[in-house]
Amino acid sequence: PHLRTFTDRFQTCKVQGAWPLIDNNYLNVQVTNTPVLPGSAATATSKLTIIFKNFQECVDQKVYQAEMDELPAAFADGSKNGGDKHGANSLKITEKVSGQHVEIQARYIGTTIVVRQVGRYLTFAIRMPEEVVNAVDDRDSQGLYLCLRGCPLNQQIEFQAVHGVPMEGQGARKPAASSPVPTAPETFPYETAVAKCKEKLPVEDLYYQACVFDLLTTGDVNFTLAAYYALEDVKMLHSNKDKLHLYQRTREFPGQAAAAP
Amino acid sequence: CKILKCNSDFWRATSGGHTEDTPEVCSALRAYAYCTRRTARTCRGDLAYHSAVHGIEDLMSQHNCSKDGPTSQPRLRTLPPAGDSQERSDSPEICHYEKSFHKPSAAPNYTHCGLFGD
Repeated sequence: PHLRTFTDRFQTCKVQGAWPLIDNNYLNVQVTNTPVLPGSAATATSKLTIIFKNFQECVDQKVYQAEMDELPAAFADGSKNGGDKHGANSLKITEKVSGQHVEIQARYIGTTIVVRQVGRYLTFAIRMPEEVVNAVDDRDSQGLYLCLRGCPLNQQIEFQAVHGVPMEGQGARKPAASSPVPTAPETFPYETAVAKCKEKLPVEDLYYQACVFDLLTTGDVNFTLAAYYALEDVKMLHSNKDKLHLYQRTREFPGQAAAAP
Repeated sequence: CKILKCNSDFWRATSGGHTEDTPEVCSALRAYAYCTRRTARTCRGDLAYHSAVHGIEDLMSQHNCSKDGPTSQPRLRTLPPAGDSQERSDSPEICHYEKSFHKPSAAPNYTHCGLFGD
């Protein structure tokens, strides 16, 4: 999947299997990613688990779980709010489009979550106060979660090199000679992928490039919508409107970047 | 750590002038003690927190306050806006992040994370 971190780093990652996205004193989010084609390094999210931890007199612990073709508009126990506590309504699930789009408001921690199913796969987006993001007791364990640290370097896919996906302002380029990721059957010529993505994503930013990559990798046109809705979620959730579109990819592992002079 | 909010709530509850008589002071002190207990975990090692806890103990013994009893509410509590009255009227302020955010002078800094596609 493509990941945009809390610090606005944009990466495309393999991260096959179960990986933590968020893990702090209030919230735990974990995703399970599966290859989009047998043997492909490109994966997409097939399962999502969100745990809202018990919080004072506001909410009991609540678990939300979504899988492919199963996007419930309720927590695992069937409820739609934070339980029996005084402030239970400070956690609420709202169904936007049945089976396709769910929004969860966790007002007690100032957090909004959007979960969607686009095509066969899930997308996740969250807005959370920085203070809550960093609220952890044990800083060491915080290193592993992707929304804060990004993907480990060996899990990152440089998708421009793989498919010759055009950078901003460049025309379509022919695929690089060597390609570590097996490409999809030729169902999507370059020009068609580019045209399809440009329809929904006129700005040639990283969301547009991710769209082209996904079409070339899977041949599945639904991924056009995945990139489109991801950008729509950014528009709704990101507080800095100047940072909606990203153009620069990040390659280094944020931890290393932090260590760099 | 929300000890500053506890402090300001206590001063607001006792700044009305007519709280000299003991029952008023004791209920304000019990509310103050309750507030510090709620934020104890996040205030470990915080000097302001520990001095508040000791100060409350001193004042309660000075005024012979019992530990159990009514607690006073901050005097200047803003009324919830119209609308979903069920949620607002019985949801404690601590359950509304933006209201209980301890730096009222600055809005929270929000961040975004997203995962999509393949």
